Amino acid sequence: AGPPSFSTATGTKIGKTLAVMSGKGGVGKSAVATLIAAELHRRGSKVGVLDADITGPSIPRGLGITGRITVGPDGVIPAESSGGLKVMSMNLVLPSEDDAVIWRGPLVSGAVKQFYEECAWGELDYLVIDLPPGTSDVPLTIMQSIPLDGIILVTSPQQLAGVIVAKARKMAASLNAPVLGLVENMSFVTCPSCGEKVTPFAESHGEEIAVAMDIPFLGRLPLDPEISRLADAGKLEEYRSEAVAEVLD
Amino acid sequence: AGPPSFSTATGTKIGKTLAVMSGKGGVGKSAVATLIAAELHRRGSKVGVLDADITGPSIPRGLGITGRITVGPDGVIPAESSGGLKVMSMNLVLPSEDDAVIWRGPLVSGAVKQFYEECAWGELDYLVIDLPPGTSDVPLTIMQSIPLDGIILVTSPQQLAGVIVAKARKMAASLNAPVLGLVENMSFVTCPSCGEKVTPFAESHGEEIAVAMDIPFLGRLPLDPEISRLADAGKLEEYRSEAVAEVLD
Ligand SMILES: Nc1ncnc2c1ncn2[C@@H]1O[C@H](COP(=O)(O)OP(=O)(O)O)[C@@H](O)[C@H]1O
Ligand SMILES: Nc1ncnc2c1ncn2[C@@H]1O[C@H](COP(=O)(O)OP(=O)(O)O)[C@@H](O)[C@H]1O
Ligand SMILES: [Zn+2]
Repeated sequence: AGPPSFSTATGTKIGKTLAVMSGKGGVGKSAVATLIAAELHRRGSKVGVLDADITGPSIPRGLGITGRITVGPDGVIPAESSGGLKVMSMNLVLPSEDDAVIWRGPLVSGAVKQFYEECAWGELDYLVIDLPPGTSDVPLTIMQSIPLDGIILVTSPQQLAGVIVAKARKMAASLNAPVLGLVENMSFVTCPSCGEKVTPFAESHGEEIAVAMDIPFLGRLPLDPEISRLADAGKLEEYRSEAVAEVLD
Repeated sequence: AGPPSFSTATGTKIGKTLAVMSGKGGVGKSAVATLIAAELHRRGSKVGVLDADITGPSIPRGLGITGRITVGPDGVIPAESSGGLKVMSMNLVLPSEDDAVIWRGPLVSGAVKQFYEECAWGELDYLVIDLPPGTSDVPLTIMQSIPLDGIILVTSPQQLAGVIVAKARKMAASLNAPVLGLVENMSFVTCPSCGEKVTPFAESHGEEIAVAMDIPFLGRLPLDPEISRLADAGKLEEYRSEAVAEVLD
């Protein structure tokens, strides 16, 4: 999908490109992007992850990827996670964050377009793009710079989901790409002692809002210490749960 | 405390200035700064809050403060929360975040110094400074720009508390201001059904690390939906809990 003017590297063929968006930082968008990519891969698809979230190296960290980028005859070769996900991260090529330099939209989107077109991704069924947080021009220009097949929204119960869905919809319309659905992350905590579903942030409204605004509600992910533990250990792709499976169903 | 070269507005006398620091964003540093300020006020002190956290308007939002800044004969008059906290926020004078402009350390610290010296704070027992997140040059130059009496660190169980304490210590030494202690926020969730203390992010290590590194452990704050609810409603200063009281004891 997308205008035919996009080229890709020799030997590269990208199936569907999905962008993962959030209303603001800290809702676990990068974690959800990683879990979705890992689950698609587990079900037999070839999956790449393009980390365009310049606010922090959540993607390379969660997948245990360190700074090696190699260049081959067909272009820059993406790093590979131990599970087999192909990963290219803006965070591996940016100057250190202590420089307090912010990359504006056009610079980031130019680099993302370059990663899309010049990386030797090989054959991919899915390319998952982890966008910078928020619904400003920065993620918008990034989505405009590549052919996009769908957008997944990530919120937490504390967010005004309605506002984010409304904004994402406008952006999606201008991009000719559908909003594939809403995932409500950190939705609840399961008490290991009595099994109660506790809502530590706020009441969950993601589903009723998605339904009211006519977009698919993909599911709730719990606040699970296993997610943070695996992410910190660079093994987030190993996380498996009913909840993640349901997001893809 | 602090070099005698700092002036304050006519009629203004500031007692102790406390800066609240975190290792990274999203650990609830602004919320903790607000809760500490509110508790000090509840115990009878006159308290001001200087919001230097340019990453977002958590302070004005949590205290229900909107954009009105008035100027009087003695300088800019701080806004006042309904509970009586005096508040000056960088977020009320910054351009909108969609401008994707980042204020570098020297610009922010210059503005903070100006707020400190030119606001008609009146008589304050405590001025609580909400710093930008992290331990980079940005919060450091801000702390260098005003007379500082102490630093409070906020972490969440997911953070490497040791790394943050070590870094804060170096900064504190160069500033001649003590690290007053560590608060571990979002430390646990209390199951409303069975009372179990669930740890949704990770195991709590804040206390053992603080003890090992010889700084006071001020306490653990739970992940409490009431905090987010009150913060969203602009009434965070109304939150009361044993845990917050213990932080001040
Ligand atoms: N459902 C969850 N349960 C526990 N920890 C989570 C969950 N989702 C994300 N995290 C953790 O929260 C932190 C922030 O997540 P991240 O994906 O970086 O957020 P964002 O991309 O929205 O800024 C990370 O340390 C991540 O491992
Ligand atoms: N202990 C807590 N329980 C529930 N929500 C919290 C807690 N601490 C902070 N929050 C909420 O988490 C979000 C982030 O907190 P904030 O203080 O803005 O973090 P920071 O200043 O570290 O970026 C806010 O919506 C705040 O209301
Ligand atoms: Zn329970």
